[in-house]
Amino acid sequence: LIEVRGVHKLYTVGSQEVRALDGVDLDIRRGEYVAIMGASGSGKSTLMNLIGCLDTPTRGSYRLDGLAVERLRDEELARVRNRQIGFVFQTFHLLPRTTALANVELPLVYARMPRGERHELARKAIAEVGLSERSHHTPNELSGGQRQRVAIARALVNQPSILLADEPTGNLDSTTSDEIMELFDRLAAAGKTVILVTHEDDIAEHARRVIVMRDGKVISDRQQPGS
Amino acid sequence: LIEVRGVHKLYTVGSQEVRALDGVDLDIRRGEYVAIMGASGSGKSTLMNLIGCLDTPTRGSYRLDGLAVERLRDEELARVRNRQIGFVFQTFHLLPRTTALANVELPLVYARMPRGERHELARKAIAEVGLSERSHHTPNELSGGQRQRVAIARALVNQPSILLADEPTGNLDSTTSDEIMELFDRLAAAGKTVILVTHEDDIAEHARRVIVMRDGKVISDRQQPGS
Ligand SMILES: Nc1ncnc2c1ncn2[C@@H]1O[C@H](COP(=O)(O)OP(=O)(O)OP(=O)(O)O)[C@@H](O)[C@H]1O
Ligand SMILES: Nc1ncnc2c1ncn2[C@@H]1O[C@H](COP(=O)(O)OP(=O)(O)OP(=O)(O)O)[C@@H](O)[C@H]1O
Ligand SMILES: [Mg+2]
Ligand SMILES: [Mg+2]
Repeated sequence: LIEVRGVHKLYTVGSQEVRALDGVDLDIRRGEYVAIMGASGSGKSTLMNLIGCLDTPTRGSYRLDGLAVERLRDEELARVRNRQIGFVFQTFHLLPRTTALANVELPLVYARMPRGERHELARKAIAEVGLSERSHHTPNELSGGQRQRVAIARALVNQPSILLADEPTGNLDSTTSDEIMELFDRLAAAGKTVILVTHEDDIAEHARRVIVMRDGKVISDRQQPGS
Repeated sequence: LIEVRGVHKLYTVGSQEVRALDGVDLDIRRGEYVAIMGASGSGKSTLMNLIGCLDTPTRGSYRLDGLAVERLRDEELARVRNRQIGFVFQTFHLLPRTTALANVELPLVYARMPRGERHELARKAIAEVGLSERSHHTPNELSGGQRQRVAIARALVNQPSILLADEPTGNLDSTTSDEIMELFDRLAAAGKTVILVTHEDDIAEHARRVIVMRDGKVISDRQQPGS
């Protein structure tokens, strides 16, 4: 499903070259449940953005479901993203003057879903992350963990076949974390491909495979029982 | 040092009343090392903002070092904040088009420190959080954990007597977390007052006192050995 080959991502800041990804080869099959770990700055979010078709490599290639992503035009890329991928961003990226409910509906608006059906699915997704009583709050009227949960609900609402979640429990207490991990586990059990970036071992333990990154490279890649 | 009495914080969203703080009484003495825990949405950040003089209660009073905070004028409040308090925000609040170094210098600019001395202290603070090689990056050229560390450096740069840190390790891997906790432990050992919001038990264990919140109230408040 996901085929990353010889991928490099280079930035130039002033006179300094930053190697965010420094030669990554990776295969992830449909339905795998993967955790990506590694030190702060090791390239995890950069890799996630690449896999999620939100960024392109400086060098190397990325195939998603056989499609060479760099050859897709913008509208095709946007359609692939909207239909196949749900993304929980490390910094949430919620629309500031928009209610939680409207934020969660957004992927369904892009998918041209009629309003009644859209409302219903968004309400369900918000209920699944325990925020029914906050659906009319805008992001600045929500706590950090509530914003994170709105971002999660938005990623799940159009039932994507691939869920990419970058530090999805970073702002959540352990009880709420468990509730979110239950959602992700259920998705994985239903055959979806789930890829989480996390720095917490308890969270990584839910996955069947753990990839560790350092300095823009994959330094370890192991199977594990999962939970 | 910190005296919270009968504090309530109410919001109205549409027709709904939200009790972010629902009757809080709290005393924190100078030099205490405190962890605040509790479920997402329980009022931790709201309480922190109150203690940090960034917000005022709907009802009740707050004294900082004997001063009735609600009676201070804006410039006095700003001066108290700048001189006594370092605040690490849950969502960082970095200036977007400004380098890491310039972001960290900001409290010293407000304190009217001359440029050479400012640069030096800011460079030191950035080195202490392991980001010397990223000092000229702007926030969007930094990873999530790097932004968090810039926010931490900025809170420490003017050597505040009170450090308030809201989920300071939420985006950090365990090695980087340990480095940050060493900084905080050293501050506490030097007699500073340190108050952390965290949802991780390992982090809370560093403190000498753990306060747990639920639904806008303090439901437990215990001493512990610390580490
Ligand atoms: N401006 C606001 N308007 C309305 N409600 C608000 C506002 N700010 C916060 N709230 C509500 O007040 C409650 C407490 O918020 P607070 O940010 O203090 O929670 P928290 O304990 O820090 O949560 P988290 O662990 O998720 O960061 C939440 O239920 C939130 O929805
Ligand atoms: N736009 C950019 N310009 C320059 N450097 C960048 C840019 N974006 C990221 N970087 C650098 O690339 C490296 C990898 O960043 P990335 O966000 O992928 O790290 P990460 O593993 O997600 O870290 P964290 O755990 O802190 O979120 C970092 O050292 C960062 O400073
Ligand atoms: Mg990241
Ligand atoms: Mg909070």
